[in-house]
Amino acid sequence: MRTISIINQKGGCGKTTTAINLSASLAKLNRRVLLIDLDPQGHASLGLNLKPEDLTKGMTEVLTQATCLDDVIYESICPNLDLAPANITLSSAEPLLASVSQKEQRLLSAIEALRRSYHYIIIDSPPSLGMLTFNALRASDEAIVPVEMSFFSLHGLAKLIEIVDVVARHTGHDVAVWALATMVNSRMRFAQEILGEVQRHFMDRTFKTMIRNNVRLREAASHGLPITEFDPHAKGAVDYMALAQEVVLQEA
Amino acid sequence: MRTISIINQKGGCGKTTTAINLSASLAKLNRRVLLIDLDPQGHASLGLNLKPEDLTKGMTEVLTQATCLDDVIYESICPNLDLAPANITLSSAEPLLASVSQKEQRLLSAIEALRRSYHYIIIDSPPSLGMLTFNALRASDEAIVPVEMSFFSLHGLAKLIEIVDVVARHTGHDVAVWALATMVNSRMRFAQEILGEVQRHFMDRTFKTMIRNNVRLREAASHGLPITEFDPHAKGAVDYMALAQEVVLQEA
Ligand SMILES: Nc1ncnc2c1ncn2[C@@H]1O[C@H](COP(=O)(O)OP(=O)(O)OP(=O)(O)O)[C@@H](O)[C@H]1O
Ligand SMILES: Nc1ncnc2c1ncn2[C@@H]1O[C@H](COP(=O)(O)OP(=O)(O)OP(=O)(O)O)[C@@H](O)[C@H]1O
Ligand SMILES: [Mg+2]
Ligand SMILES: [Mg+2]
Repeated sequence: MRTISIINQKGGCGKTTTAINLSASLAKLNRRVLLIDLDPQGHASLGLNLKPEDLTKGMTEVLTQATCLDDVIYESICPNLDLAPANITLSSAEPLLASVSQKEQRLLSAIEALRRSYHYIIIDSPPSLGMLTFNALRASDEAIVPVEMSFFSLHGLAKLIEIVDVVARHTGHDVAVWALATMVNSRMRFAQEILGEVQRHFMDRTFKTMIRNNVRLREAASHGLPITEFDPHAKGAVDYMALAQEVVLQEA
Repeated sequence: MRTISIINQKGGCGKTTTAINLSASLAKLNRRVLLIDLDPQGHASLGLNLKPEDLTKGMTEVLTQATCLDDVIYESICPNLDLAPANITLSSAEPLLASVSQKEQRLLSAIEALRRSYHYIIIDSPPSLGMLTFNALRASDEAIVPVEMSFFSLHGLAKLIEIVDVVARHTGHDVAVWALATMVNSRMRFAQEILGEVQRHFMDRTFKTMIRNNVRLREAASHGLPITEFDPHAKGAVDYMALAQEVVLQEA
Protein backbone atom coordinates (compact mmCIF):
# COMPACT_ATOMS: atom_id res chain seq x y z
CA MET A 1 0.00 0.00 0.00
CA ARG A 2 1.22 3.50 -0.88
CA THR A 3 0.18 6.54 1.17
CA ILE A 4 0.57 9.85 -0.68
CA SER A 5 -0.12 13.31 0.82
CA ILE A 6 -1.03 16.29 -1.34
CA ILE A 7 0.64 19.24 0.38
CA ASN A 8 1.49 22.90 -0.14
CA GLN A 9 1.03 25.78 2.29
CA LYS A 10 0.36 28.06 -0.69
CA GLY A 11 -3.38 28.45 -1.01
CA GLY A 12 -5.31 27.67 -4.18
CA CYS A 13 -2.60 25.76 -6.06
CA GLY A 14 -4.79 22.71 -6.86
CA LYS A 15 -4.30 20.40 -3.84
CA THR A 16 -7.95 19.36 -3.57
CA THR A 17 -8.44 19.17 -7.35
CA THR A 18 -5.38 16.88 -7.52
CA ALA A 19 -6.47 14.76 -4.52
CA ILE A 20 -9.94 14.12 -5.99
CA ASN A 21 -8.96 13.56 -9.61
CA LEU A 22 -5.78 11.54 -9.03
CA SER A 23 -7.78 9.29 -6.67
CA ALA A 24 -10.57 8.84 -9.22
CA SER A 25 -8.07 8.18 -12.03
CA LEU A 26 -6.20 5.55 -9.98
CA ALA A 27 -9.59 3.94 -9.23
CA LYS A 28 -10.25 3.82 -12.98
CA LEU A 29 -6.93 1.95 -13.32
CA ASN A 30 -8.39 -0.69 -10.96
CA ARG A 31 -6.50 0.37 -7.86
CA ARG A 32 -8.53 0.39 -4.65
CA VAL A 33 -8.20 3.93 -3.29
CA LEU A 34 -9.07 5.66 -0.01
CA LEU A 35 -9.18 9.48 -0.17
CA ILE A 36 -8.74 11.07 3.29
CA ASP A 37 -9.90 14.69 3.64
CA LEU A 38 -7.64 16.36 6.21
CA ASP A 39 -8.64 19.98 5.44
CA PRO A 40 -11.20 21.65 7.76
CA GLN A 41 -12.64 23.34 4.65
CA GLY A 42 -13.90 19.85 3.70
CA HIS A 43 -13.49 20.55 -0.02
CA ALA A 44 -12.44 17.02 -1.00
CA SER A 45 -15.70 15.84 0.62
CA LEU A 46 -17.70 18.66 -0.99
CA GLY A 47 -16.14 17.96 -4.39
CA LEU A 48 -17.43 14.37 -4.12
CA ASN A 49 -20.96 15.51 -3.34
CA LEU A 50 -20.92 15.15 0.43
CA LYS A 51 -22.23 18.06 2.52
CA PRO A 52 -19.55 18.61 5.20
CA GLU A 53 -22.09 20.24 7.52
CA ASP A 54 -24.28 17.09 7.43
CA LEU A 55 -21.52 14.79 8.69
CA THR A 56 -22.16 13.04 12.01
CA LYS A 57 -18.61 11.70 12.20
CA GLY A 58 -15.49 12.16 10.16
CA MET A 59 -11.76 12.78 10.46
CA THR A 60 -12.19 14.99 13.56
CA GLU A 61 -13.49 12.01 15.54
CA VAL A 62 -10.70 9.78 14.18
CA LEU A 63 -7.96 12.20 15.30
CA THR A 64 -9.43 13.41 18.61
CA GLN A 65 -11.45 10.40 19.84
CA ALA A 66 -11.02 6.66 19.55
CA THR A 67 -13.16 6.41 16.43
CA CYS A 68 -11.82 3.90 13.87
CA LEU A 69 -11.10 5.12 10.39
CA ASP A 70 -13.27 2.24 9.10
CA ASP A 71 -16.27 3.72 10.90
CA VAL A 72 -16.19 7.05 9.06
CA ILE A 73 -15.56 5.74 5.53
CA TYR A 74 -18.12 6.33 2.76
CA GLU A 75 -17.71 3.37 0.40
CA SER A 76 -17.76 3.31 -3.41
CA ILE A 77 -18.11 7.01 -4.11
CA CYS A 78 -17.07 5.68 -7.53
CA PRO A 79 -16.03 2.10 -8.20
CA ASN A 80 -12.80 1.39 -6.24
CA LEU A 81 -12.90 4.82 -4.50
CA ASP A 82 -13.77 5.28 -0.79
CA LEU A 83 -13.75 8.60 1.12
CA ALA A 84 -13.00 9.50 4.76
CA PRO A 85 -14.63 12.95 4.97
CA ALA A 86 -13.95 16.08 7.03
CA ASN A 87 -15.65 19.33 7.99
CA ILE A 88 -14.92 22.57 9.82
CA THR A 89 -14.88 20.82 13.23
CA LEU A 90 -11.44 19.53 12.19
CA SER A 91 -10.04 22.99 12.98
CA SER A 92 -10.71 22.20 16.66
CA ALA A 93 -8.38 19.18 16.49
CA GLU A 94 -5.21 21.23 16.77
CA PRO A 95 -6.15 23.03 20.04
CA LEU A 96 -7.74 19.87 21.44
CA LEU A 97 -4.56 17.85 20.88
CA ALA A 98 -2.13 20.65 21.83
CA SER A 99 -1.00 18.96 25.07
CA VAL A 100 -1.29 15.34 23.91
CA SER A 101 1.99 13.51 23.30
CA GLN A 102 2.68 12.10 19.83
CA LYS A 103 -0.19 14.16 18.43
CA GLU A 104 1.51 14.02 15.04
CA GLN A 105 1.05 10.25 14.86
CA ARG A 106 -2.73 10.07 15.32
CA LEU A 107 -3.38 9.62 11.60
CA LEU A 108 -0.58 7.07 11.22
CA SER A 109 -2.05 4.97 14.06
CA ALA A 110 -5.54 5.23 12.55
CA ILE A 111 -4.27 4.02 9.15
CA GLU A 112 -2.28 1.17 10.73
CA ALA A 113 -5.50 0.00 12.49
CA LEU A 114 -7.52 0.05 9.25
CA ARG A 115 -9.44 -3.21 8.63
CA ARG A 116 -10.15 -2.54 4.94
CA SER A 117 -7.29 -2.91 2.46
CA TYR A 118 -6.30 -0.42 -0.24
CA HIS A 119 -3.62 -0.06 -2.90
CA TYR A 120 -3.46 3.73 -2.39
CA ILE A 121 -4.33 6.20 0.34
CA ILE A 122 -4.41 9.83 -0.88
CA ILE A 123 -4.54 12.61 1.76
CA ASP A 124 -5.75 16.17 0.98
CA SER A 125 -4.28 18.76 3.36
CA PRO A 126 -5.02 22.40 4.29
CA PRO A 127 -2.98 25.43 3.10
CA SER A 128 -0.73 25.57 6.19
CA LEU A 129 2.20 23.80 7.81
CA GLY A 130 0.51 22.95 11.11
CA MET A 131 -0.43 19.79 12.98
CA LEU A 132 -2.79 18.50 10.29
CA THR A 133 -0.11 18.64 7.58
CA PHE A 134 2.40 17.09 10.00
CA ASN A 135 -0.05 14.24 10.60
CA ALA A 136 -0.39 13.75 6.84
CA LEU A 137 3.41 13.71 6.32
CA ARG A 138 4.01 11.36 9.26
CA ALA A 139 1.51 8.88 7.82
CA SER A 140 2.86 9.06 4.24
CA ASP A 141 5.71 7.52 2.28
CA GLU A 142 5.32 10.04 -0.52
CA ALA A 143 4.07 13.57 -1.04
CA ILE A 144 2.93 15.45 -4.14
CA VAL A 145 3.34 19.24 -4.16
CA PRO A 146 1.03 20.93 -6.70
CA VAL A 147 2.70 24.13 -7.92
CA GLU A 148 0.69 26.72 -9.83
CA MET A 149 2.68 28.83 -12.24
CA SER A 150 3.29 31.89 -10.13
CA PHE A 151 6.05 33.69 -8.34
CA PHE A 152 4.31 33.37 -4.93
CA SER A 153 4.06 29.59 -5.37
CA LEU A 154 7.78 29.25 -6.04
CA HIS A 155 8.76 31.14 -2.95
CA GLY A 156 7.40 28.64 -0.44
CA LEU A 157 8.90 25.53 -2.03
CA ALA A 158 12.30 25.68 -0.32
CA LYS A 159 10.54 26.04 3.07
CA LEU A 160 8.24 23.12 2.31
CA ILE A 161 11.16 20.83 1.45
CA GLU A 162 12.89 21.96 4.64
CA ILE A 163 9.81 21.00 6.73
CA VAL A 164 9.72 17.53 5.16
CA ASP A 165 13.41 17.13 6.06
CA VAL A 166 12.64 18.19 9.66
CA VAL A 167 9.96 15.49 9.87
CA ALA A 168 12.44 12.95 8.49
CA ARG A 169 15.18 13.90 10.96
CA HIS A 170 12.85 13.98 14.01
CA THR A 171 11.08 10.75 13.28
CA GLY A 172 13.54 8.80 11.14
CA HIS A 173 10.74 8.61 8.58
CA ASP A 174 11.60 9.57 4.99
CA VAL A 175 9.02 11.05 2.61
CA ALA A 176 9.77 11.20 -1.14
CA VAL A 177 8.52 14.58 -2.41
CA TRP A 178 7.40 15.11 -6.03
CA ALA A 179 6.41 18.36 -7.76
CA LEU A 180 3.39 18.59 -10.09
CA ALA A 181 2.87 21.62 -12.32
CA THR A 182 -0.80 22.65 -12.16
CA MET A 183 -3.06 25.21 -13.81
CA VAL A 184 -0.55 25.49 -16.61
CA ASN A 185 -1.51 27.99 -19.27
CA SER A 186 1.15 27.71 -21.97
CA ARG A 187 0.25 31.18 -23.32
CA MET A 188 1.62 32.72 -20.12
CA ARG A 189 4.99 34.24 -21.01
CA PHE A 190 6.74 33.33 -17.80
CA ALA A 191 5.28 29.79 -17.31
CA GLN A 192 8.41 28.26 -18.88
CA GLU A 193 10.63 30.26 -16.53
CA ILE A 194 8.67 29.05 -13.51
CA LEU A 195 8.70 25.45 -14.71
CA GLY A 196 12.48 25.67 -14.95
CA GLU A 197 12.66 26.94 -11.38
CA VAL A 198 10.43 24.11 -10.14
CA GLN A 199 12.70 21.57 -11.78
CA ARG A 200 15.71 23.22 -10.13
CA HIS A 201 14.15 22.64 -6.67
CA PHE A 202 12.88 19.11 -7.31
CA MET A 203 15.26 17.79 -10.01
CA ASP A 204 14.22 14.33 -11.21
CA ARG A 205 11.33 14.36 -8.73
CA THR A 206 9.16 16.46 -11.06
CA PHE A 207 6.28 14.68 -12.80
CA LYS A 208 6.53 14.75 -16.59
CA THR A 209 2.75 15.19 -16.66
CA MET A 210 1.59 18.81 -16.37
CA ILE A 211 -2.00 19.65 -15.49
CA ARG A 212 -3.27 22.24 -17.96
CA ASN A 213 -5.70 25.00 -17.04
CA ASN A 214 -9.13 23.55 -17.78
CA VAL A 215 -12.43 25.12 -16.70
CA ARG A 216 -14.12 21.68 -16.78
CA LEU A 217 -12.18 20.83 -13.60
CA ARG A 218 -13.94 23.71 -11.83
CA GLU A 219 -17.29 22.73 -13.26
CA ALA A 220 -16.82 19.10 -12.20
CA ALA A 221 -16.24 20.20 -8.58
CA SER A 222 -19.46 22.22 -8.57
CA HIS A 223 -21.33 19.09 -9.71
CA GLY A 224 -19.79 16.99 -6.94
CA LEU A 225 -18.09 14.69 -9.47
CA PRO A 226 -14.49 13.80 -10.29
CA ILE A 227 -13.50 14.76 -13.84
CA THR A 228 -13.40 11.05 -14.79
CA GLU A 229 -17.18 10.94 -14.30
CA PHE A 230 -18.08 14.53 -15.29
CA ASP A 231 -16.24 14.75 -18.62
CA PRO A 232 -13.79 11.90 -19.29
CA HIS A 233 -12.63 13.50 -22.57
CA ALA A 234 -11.80 16.92 -21.10
CA LYS A 235 -8.18 18.12 -21.03
CA GLY A 236 -8.30 17.85 -17.23
CA ALA A 237 -9.36 14.20 -17.36
CA VAL A 238 -6.64 13.34 -19.88
CA ASP A 239 -3.98 15.06 -17.74
CA TYR A 240 -5.01 13.46 -14.43
CA MET A 241 -5.19 10.04 -16.10
CA ALA A 242 -1.66 10.58 -17.45
CA LEU A 243 -0.56 11.50 -13.91
CA ALA A 244 -2.19 8.36 -12.48
CA GLN A 245 -0.38 6.25 -15.07
CA GLU A 246 2.92 7.89 -14.17
CA VAL A 247 2.25 7.18 -10.47
CA VAL A 248 1.36 3.54 -11.21
CA LEU A 249 4.53 3.10 -13.29
CA GLN A 250 6.55 4.06 -10.19
CA GLU A 251 5.10 0.95 -8.48
CA ALA A 252 7.66 -1.25 -10.18
CA MET B 1 -8.26 56.12 10.44
CA ARG B 2 -9.83 53.02 8.87
CA THR B 3 -8.42 49.53 9.52
CA ILE B 4 -9.44 46.98 6.89
CA SER B 5 -8.54 43.25 6.98
CA ILE B 6 -8.38 41.14 3.82
CA ILE B 7 -9.65 37.72 4.91
CA ASN B 8 -10.77 34.39 3.52
CA GLN B 9 -9.80 30.89 4.68
CA LYS B 10 -10.08 29.73 1.06
CA GLY B 11 -6.60 29.63 -0.36
CA GLY B 12 -5.55 31.43 -3.53
CA CYS B 13 -8.57 33.73 -3.89
CA GLY B 14 -6.55 36.97 -4.25
CA LYS B 15 -6.09 38.18 -0.63
CA THR B 16 -2.46 39.23 -1.06
CA THR B 17 -3.01 40.64 -4.56
CA THR B 18 -5.89 42.74 -3.16
CA ALA B 19 -3.94 43.84 -0.07
CA ILE B 20 -0.95 45.04 -2.13
CA ASN B 21 -2.85 46.68 -4.98
CA LEU B 22 -5.65 48.27 -2.96
CA SER B 23 -3.00 49.75 -0.64
CA ALA B 24 -0.98 51.10 -3.57
CA SER B 25 -4.11 52.52 -5.25
CA LEU B 26 -5.24 54.26 -2.04
CA ALA B 27 -1.70 55.70 -1.77
CA LYS B 28 -2.06 57.04 -5.32
CA LEU B 29 -5.26 58.78 -4.15
CA ASN B 30 -3.08 60.60 -1.56
CA ARG B 31 -4.13 58.54 1.43
CA ARG B 32 -1.29 57.58 3.80
CA VAL B 33 -1.45 53.79 4.01
CA LEU B 34 0.21 51.14 6.20
CA LEU B 35 0.10 47.60 4.83
CA ILE B 36 0.54 44.96 7.59
CA ASP B 37 1.58 41.47 6.46
CA LEU B 38 0.02 38.96 8.87
CA ASP B 39 0.60 35.84 6.76
CA PRO B 40 3.61 33.61 7.64
CA GLN B 41 4.08 33.07 3.90
CA GLY B 42 5.19 36.74 3.79
CA HIS B 43 3.77 37.23 0.30
CA ALA B 44 2.65 40.84 0.82
CA SER B 45 6.28 41.58 1.78
CA LEU B 46 7.65 39.50 -1.12
CA GLY B 47 5.26 41.17 -3.58
CA LEU B 48 6.75 44.54 -2.54
CA ASN B 49 10.30 43.38 -3.13
CA LEU B 50 11.29 42.52 0.43
CA LYS B 51 12.99 39.15 1.03
CA PRO B 52 11.10 37.68 4.02
CA GLU B 53 14.10 35.51 4.94
CA ASP B 54 16.31 38.62 5.26
CA LEU B 55 14.10 40.28 7.88
CA THR B 56 15.70 40.92 11.24
CA LYS B 57 12.41 41.96 12.83
CA GLY B 58 8.83 42.02 11.68
CA MET B 59 5.29 41.17 12.75
CA THR B 60 6.44 38.13 14.77
CA GLU B 61 8.36 40.38 17.16
CA VAL B 62 5.41 42.82 17.37
CA LEU B 63 2.97 40.03 18.36
CA THR B 64 5.21 37.92 20.60
CA GLN B 65 7.62 40.45 22.11
CA ALA B 66 7.27 44.09 23.16
CA THR B 67 8.52 45.40 19.83
CA CYS B 68 6.68 48.54 18.66
CA LEU B 69 4.98 48.45 15.29
CA ASP B 70 6.85 51.69 14.44
CA ASP B 71 10.17 49.85 14.81
CA VAL B 72 9.42 47.25 12.09
CA ILE B 73 7.95 49.59 9.47
CA TYR B 74 9.62 50.02 6.07
CA GLU B 75 8.74 53.56 4.97
CA SER B 76 7.77 54.81 1.52
CA ILE B 77 7.74 51.53 -0.37
CA CYS B 78 5.88 53.83 -2.80
CA PRO B 79 4.88 57.42 -2.01
CA ASN B 80 2.33 57.31 0.87
CA LEU B 81 2.74 53.53 1.35
CA ASP B 82 4.54 51.96 4.33
CA LEU B 83 4.88 48.21 5.04
CA ALA B 84 5.09 46.16 8.27
CA PRO B 85 6.57 42.89 6.93
CA ALA B 86 6.33 39.24 8.01
CA ASN B 87 8.05 35.93 7.38
CA ILE B 88 7.70 32.23 8.22
CA THR B 89 8.65 32.83 11.89
CA LEU B 90 5.13 34.23 12.27
CA SER B 91 3.84 30.65 12.28
CA SER B 92 5.52 30.26 15.71
CA ALA B 93 3.36 33.09 17.15
CA GLU B 94 0.30 30.90 17.60
CA PRO B 95 2.01 28.21 19.75
CA LEU B 96 4.06 30.83 21.61
CA LEU B 97 0.93 32.77 22.59
CA ALA B 98 -1.27 29.71 23.22
CA SER B 99 -1.41 30.23 27.00
CA VAL B 100 -1.27 34.05 27.01
CA SER B 101 -4.51 35.85 27.93
CA GLN B 102 -6.05 38.22 25.40
CA LYS B 103 -3.75 36.88 22.71
CA GLU B 104 -6.29 37.99 20.12
CA GLN B 105 -5.72 41.63 21.01
CA ARG B 106 -1.95 41.83 20.47
CA LEU B 107 -2.31 43.46 17.06
CA LEU B 108 -5.00 45.89 18.26
CA SER B 109 -2.74 47.04 21.12
CA ALA B 110 0.20 47.43 18.73
CA ILE B 111 -1.87 49.60 16.35
CA GLU B 112 -3.23 51.71 19.23
CA ALA B 113 0.37 52.41 20.34
CA LEU B 114 1.46 53.48 16.83
CA ARG B 115 3.28 56.84 16.77
CA ARG B 116 2.95 57.39 13.00
CA SER B 117 -0.44 58.40 11.64
CA TYR B 118 -2.25 56.85 8.67
CA HIS B 119 -5.55 57.24 6.86
CA TYR B 120 -5.75 53.48 6.17
CA ILE B 121 -4.28 50.31 7.64
CA ILE B 122 -4.69 47.27 5.36
CA ILE B 123 -3.99 43.80 6.84
CA ASP B 124 -3.20 40.72 4.70
CA SER B 125 -4.09 37.45 6.44
CA PRO B 126 -3.30 33.74 5.93
CA PRO B 127 -5.71 31.15 4.44
CA SER B 128 -7.05 29.95 7.80
CA LEU B 129 -9.36 30.98 10.65
CA GLY B 130 -6.82 30.82 13.45
CA MET B 131 -5.25 33.25 15.91
CA LEU B 132 -3.64 35.44 13.23
CA THR B 133 -6.97 36.04 11.43
CA PHE B 134 -8.66 36.65 14.80
CA ASN B 135 -6.01 39.27 15.59
CA ALA B 136 -6.68 40.93 12.24
CA LEU B 137 -10.47 40.97 12.81
CA ARG B 138 -10.13 42.22 16.38
CA ALA B 139 -8.01 45.15 15.17
CA SER B 140 -10.29 46.05 12.23
CA ASP B 141 -13.48 48.03 11.70
CA GLU B 142 -13.99 46.53 8.25
CA ALA B 143 -13.08 43.41 6.33
CA ILE B 144 -12.91 42.65 2.61
CA VAL B 145 -13.48 39.05 1.51
CA PRO B 146 -12.02 38.35 -1.96
CA VAL B 147 -14.10 35.62 -3.63
CA GLU B 148 -12.80 33.85 -6.72
CA MET B 149 -15.45 32.55 -9.05
CA SER B 150 -15.60 28.93 -7.95
CA PHE B 151 -17.85 26.52 -6.15
CA PHE B 152 -15.25 25.85 -3.41
CA SER B 153 -14.96 29.57 -2.67
CA LEU B 154 -18.72 29.93 -2.19
CA HIS B 155 -18.90 27.11 0.28
CA GLY B 156 -16.82 28.75 3.00
CA LEU B 157 -18.55 32.15 2.95
CA ALA B 158 -21.35 31.30 5.38
CA LYS B 159 -18.76 29.97 7.85
CA LEU B 160 -16.62 33.08 7.48
CA ILE B 161 -19.57 35.39 8.21
CA GLU B 162 -20.40 33.22 11.23
CA ILE B 163 -16.84 33.61 12.60
CA VAL B 164 -17.03 37.42 12.23
CA ASP B 165 -20.33 37.34 14.18
CA VAL B 166 -18.65 35.22 16.91
CA VAL B 167 -15.89 37.84 17.23
CA ALA B 168 -18.54 40.58 17.43
CA ARG B 169 -20.51 38.77 20.13
CA HIS B 170 -17.46 37.85 22.25
CA THR B 171 -15.83 41.24 22.13
CA GLY B 172 -18.71 43.63 21.46
CA HIS B 173 -16.71 44.74 18.45
CA ASP B 174 -18.53 44.94 15.11
CA VAL B 175 -16.75 44.41 11.78
CA ALA B 176 -18.48 45.43 8.54
CA VAL B 177 -17.78 42.68 5.96
CA TRP B 178 -17.70 43.36 2.20
CA ALA B 179 -17.36 40.87 -0.67
CA LEU B 180 -15.09 41.52 -3.66
CA ALA B 181 -15.33 39.38 -6.78
CA THR B 182 -11.80 38.51 -7.96
CA MET B 183 -10.19 36.69 -10.88
CA VAL B 184 -13.40 37.20 -12.83
CA ASN B 185 -13.29 35.72 -16.29
CA SER B 186 -16.56 36.68 -17.95
CA ARG B 187 -16.17 33.88 -20.52
CA MET B 188 -16.69 31.33 -17.74
CA ARG B 189 -20.23 30.05 -18.14
CA PHE B 190 -21.03 29.81 -14.47
CA ALA B 191 -19.36 33.08 -13.29
CA GLN B 192 -22.72 34.88 -13.39
CA GLU B 193 -24.32 32.16 -11.29
CA ILE B 194 -21.57 32.43 -8.67
CA LEU B 195 -21.76 36.24 -8.62
CA GLY B 196 -25.47 35.92 -7.89
CA GLU B 197 -24.74 33.60 -4.99
CA VAL B 198 -22.11 35.98 -3.57
CA GLN B 199 -24.63 38.82 -3.65
CA ARG B 200 -27.14 36.60 -1.86
CA HIS B 201 -24.70 36.13 1.05
CA PHE B 202 -23.48 39.73 1.26
CA MET B 203 -26.46 41.74 -0.16
CA ASP B 204 -25.61 45.43 -0.43
CA ARG B 205 -22.17 44.74 1.05
CA THR B 206 -20.81 43.58 -2.33
CA PHE B 207 -18.43 45.95 -4.13
CA LYS B 208 -19.69 47.09 -7.52
CA THR B 209 -16.09 46.85 -8.75
CA MET B 210 -15.07 43.38 -9.93
CA ILE B 211 -11.42 42.46 -10.37
CA ARG B 212 -10.98 40.84 -13.78
CA ASN B 213 -8.53 38.03 -14.47
CA ASN B 214 -5.34 39.80 -15.62
CA VAL B 215 -1.97 38.10 -16.02
CA ARG B 216 -0.19 41.47 -15.47
CA LEU B 217 -1.17 41.18 -11.78
CA ARG B 218 0.86 37.97 -11.57
CA GLU B 219 3.77 39.50 -13.44
CA ALA B 220 3.76 42.59 -11.21
CA ALA B 221 4.12 40.37 -8.13
CA SER B 222 7.13 38.61 -9.61
CA HIS B 223 8.78 42.01 -10.17
CA GLY B 224 8.11 43.06 -6.57
CA LEU B 225 5.92 45.95 -7.67
CA PRO B 226 2.28 46.90 -7.18
CA ILE B 227 0.33 47.07 -10.44
CA THR B 228 0.16 50.88 -10.11
CA GLU B 229 3.92 50.99 -10.65
CA PHE B 230 4.36 47.95 -12.92
CA ASP B 231 1.68 48.71 -15.52
CA PRO B 232 -0.72 51.51 -14.58
CA HIS B 233 -2.81 50.97 -17.74
CA ALA B 234 -3.36 47.23 -17.27
CA LYS B 235 -6.88 45.93 -16.60
CA GLY B 236 -5.74 44.98 -13.08
CA ALA B 237 -4.57 48.53 -12.35
CA VAL B 238 -7.84 50.03 -13.64
CA ASP B 239 -9.90 47.61 -11.50
CA TYR B 240 -7.94 48.13 -8.27
CA MET B 241 -8.07 51.90 -8.76
CA ALA B 242 -11.86 51.66 -9.21
CA LEU B 243 -12.00 49.62 -6.00
CA ALA B 244 -9.91 52.22 -4.13
CA GLN B 245 -12.24 54.96 -5.34
CA GLU B 246 -15.26 52.97 -4.15
CA VAL B 247 -13.57 52.51 -0.74
CA VAL B 248 -12.75 56.22 -0.50
CA LEU B 249 -16.35 57.16 -1.40
CA GLN B 250 -17.48 55.19 1.67
CA GLU B 251 -15.50 57.66 3.82
CA ALA B 252 -18.34 60.16 3.71
N1 LIG C 1 -6.01 22.71 -13.70
C1 LIG C 1 -6.96 23.56 -13.33
N2 LIG C 1 -7.60 24.30 -14.25
C2 LIG C 1 -8.58 25.17 -13.90
N3 LIG C 1 -8.97 25.39 -12.65
C3 LIG C 1 -8.38 24.68 -11.67
C4 LIG C 1 -7.36 23.73 -11.94
N4 LIG C 1 -6.96 23.16 -10.76
C5 LIG C 1 -7.72 23.75 -9.80
N5 LIG C 1 -8.58 24.65 -10.35
C6 LIG C 1 -9.52 25.54 -9.65
O1 LIG C 1 -8.73 26.49 -8.92
C7 LIG C 1 -9.28 26.68 -7.62
C8 LIG C 1 -8.24 26.26 -6.59
O2 LIG C 1 -8.04 24.87 -6.65
P1 LIG C 1 -8.12 23.95 -5.34
O3 LIG C 1 -9.26 24.38 -4.49
O4 LIG C 1 -8.04 22.53 -5.77
O5 LIG C 1 -6.74 24.37 -4.67
P2 LIG C 1 -6.27 24.05 -3.18
O6 LIG C 1 -4.80 24.11 -3.20
O7 LIG C 1 -6.90 22.79 -2.73
O8 LIG C 1 -6.87 25.29 -2.36
P3 LIG C 1 -6.80 25.45 -0.73
O9 LIG C 1 -5.43 26.01 -0.49
O10 LIG C 1 -7.89 26.44 -0.40
O11 LIG C 1 -7.02 24.09 -0.15
C9 LIG C 1 -10.57 25.86 -7.56
O12 LIG C 1 -11.64 26.70 -7.90
C10 LIG C 1 -10.36 24.80 -8.64
O13 LIG C 1 -11.57 24.38 -9.21
N1 LIG D 1 -7.21 39.19 -10.80
C1 LIG D 1 -6.22 38.31 -10.98
N2 LIG D 1 -5.89 37.94 -12.22
C2 LIG D 1 -4.91 37.02 -12.44
N3 LIG D 1 -4.17 36.45 -11.49
C3 LIG D 1 -4.46 36.79 -10.21
C4 LIG D 1 -5.47 37.73 -9.89
N4 LIG D 1 -5.50 37.86 -8.54
C5 LIG D 1 -4.56 37.03 -8.05
N5 LIG D 1 -3.91 36.39 -9.05
C6 LIG D 1 -2.86 35.37 -8.94
O1 LIG D 1 -3.46 34.21 -8.38
C7 LIG D 1 -2.60 33.64 -7.39
C8 LIG D 1 -3.30 33.68 -6.05
O2 LIG D 1 -3.44 35.01 -5.61
P1 LIG D 1 -2.98 35.46 -4.16
O3 LIG D 1 -1.68 34.83 -3.83
O4 LIG D 1 -3.10 36.93 -4.08
O5 LIG D 1 -4.13 34.77 -3.30
P2 LIG D 1 -4.18 34.60 -1.72
O6 LIG D 1 -5.60 34.49 -1.36
O7 LIG D 1 -3.39 35.68 -1.08
O8 LIG D 1 -3.42 33.19 -1.53
P3 LIG D 1 -3.08 32.52 -0.09
O9 LIG D 1 -4.36 31.86 0.33
O10 LIG D 1 -1.98 31.54 -0.39
O11 LIG D 1 -2.66 33.63 0.83
C9 LIG D 1 -1.31 34.45 -7.43
O12 LIG D 1 -0.42 33.80 -8.29
C10 LIG D 1 -1.73 35.80 -8.02
O13 LIG D 1 -0.72 36.40 -8.73
MG1 LIG E 1 -7.95 22.43 -0.95
MG1 LIG F 1 -1.86 35.50 0.37
